[in-house]
Amino acid sequence: FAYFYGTPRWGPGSPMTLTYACSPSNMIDYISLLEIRTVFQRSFSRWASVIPVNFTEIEDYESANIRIGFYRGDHGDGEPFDGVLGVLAHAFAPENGRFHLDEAETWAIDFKKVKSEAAVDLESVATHEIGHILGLAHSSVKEAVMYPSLRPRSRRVDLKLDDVEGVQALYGSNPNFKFSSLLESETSSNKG
Amino acid sequence: RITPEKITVITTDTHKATWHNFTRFKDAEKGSHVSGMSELKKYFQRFGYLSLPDNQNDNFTDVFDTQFESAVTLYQQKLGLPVTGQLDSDTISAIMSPRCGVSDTAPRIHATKH
Repeated sequence: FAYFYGTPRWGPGSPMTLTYACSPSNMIDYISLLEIRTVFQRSFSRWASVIPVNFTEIEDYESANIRIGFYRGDHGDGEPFDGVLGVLAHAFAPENGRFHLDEAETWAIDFKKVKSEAAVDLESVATHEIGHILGLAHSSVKEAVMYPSLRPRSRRVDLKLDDVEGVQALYGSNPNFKFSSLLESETSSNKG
Repeated sequence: RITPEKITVITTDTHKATWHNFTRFKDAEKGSHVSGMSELKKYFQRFGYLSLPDNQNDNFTDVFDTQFESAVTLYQQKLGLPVTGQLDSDTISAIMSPRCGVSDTAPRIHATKH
């Protein structure tokens, strides 16, 4: 695992609550807002289960710590998106909180319903970008959520040891977190 | 009469996929000149593996030079690929794979390895 320069992280406090909100005007419409919010909620809760940080969705986009939106091409942050595939999304280091997804992608939450070869799993990308928002940079462990690339029609949502070690070194461990449960899931996925 | 199974047509837009044309650099030799290699170098610069050249007024050349070989080697190390320093099929496949836009060793938002 790796961190951003200077190892930035949110707040001094622990436990801590970070708020997030979806943009009122920059969302995709072929997946319902309820389904999108459900996917984001699951993605945030994966990280919350390993560190003493809670994530709460709020309505007020401007005041949220983490602000999520879908954008196309140049969207004013100096990091333009590039159309189908290529760059899928990006997020900024703590305590910036911006999280942008490329509107030009074919986003999917269930590959059984989406046939395109260029379909991209929203939950995998969301879980990855939340890692950036917390302060993790890219990992060279191919199975890790923080690995930089993701093949179309593939899914990578479960935090691996590399992800957990990296984020817990920044924030400490969630008191309810058990390493054994992580090792079990890694062993079963390795066997799979 | 056997009714034909419902054929699911999968739309293939991969020819429009960004970076799909990087396949033409597969197995390019060090020292070779391949038209458009400057675009591949921009990819490496964007994700933090190559800094802009100071002499040729900020443009990359189309030559597979020593500096680019080092960038390819660093990329392979970072992405957990076999480290060959060459544009082999594993490396080209990884380069073309969709990815996160955050740089791997960004100057703007640096990453330190642990």
